[in-house]
Amino acid sequence: DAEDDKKDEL
Amino acid sequence: MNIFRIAGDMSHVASIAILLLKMKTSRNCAGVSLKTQELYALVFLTRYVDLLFTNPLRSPLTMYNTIMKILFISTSLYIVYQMRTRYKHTYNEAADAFRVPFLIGPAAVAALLFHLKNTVVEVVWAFSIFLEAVAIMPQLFLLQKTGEVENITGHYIFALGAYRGLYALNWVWRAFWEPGYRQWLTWTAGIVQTGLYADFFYHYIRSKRQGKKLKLP
Repeated sequence: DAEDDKKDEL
Repeated sequence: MNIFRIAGDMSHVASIAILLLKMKTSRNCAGVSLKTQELYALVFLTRYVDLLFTNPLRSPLTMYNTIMKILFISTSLYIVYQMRTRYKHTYNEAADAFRVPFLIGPAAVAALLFHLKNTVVEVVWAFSIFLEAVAIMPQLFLLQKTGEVENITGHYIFALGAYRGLYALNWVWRAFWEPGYRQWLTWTAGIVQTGLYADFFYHYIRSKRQGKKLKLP
């Protein structure tokens, strides 16, 4: 899940 | 979250609100490209597949993103639905003639070539990034065919352009303040997209000044 923190834009 | 990101999201929401208000108050969708709206619906549906496996309560940012993602998917589908039913008789179907496969095809090829991880979700996500970069093209094509930009359609595209420009500033900000924050794929697609808007506004302002019809190269 930590990796997905990078994709925190819309 | 920085000021550019939040302002960018707000202009994105504003662009959608402008479009919906225009259709509701004028009871028509003349000058609006259904093809662009359908592409945006496809962009959001493919971008936000992660809604299915993300717990919105994970963090305040996740909560915010979840609400926005649901808002973008639902409003884009609602716009398409309205254009296909209530406002169908006012839609310039013949002029909205941009060939969408010319956008979807290359976006799909680009996504197969460039993605972050070898999973279906990641390829679909990359596809949405590439498709968003060019999804405005049918709308610009329609404007140039009809030759005139209604004020409200101009405002819609202006709000969308502001969203793109503010996102680019957000990236500059993050690259500066967040060590290790690098998003080459998003950045490349985003810069292409911002360029499309910049080009449109250049011609839009020029045609307004000269009182001539809009002509895009």
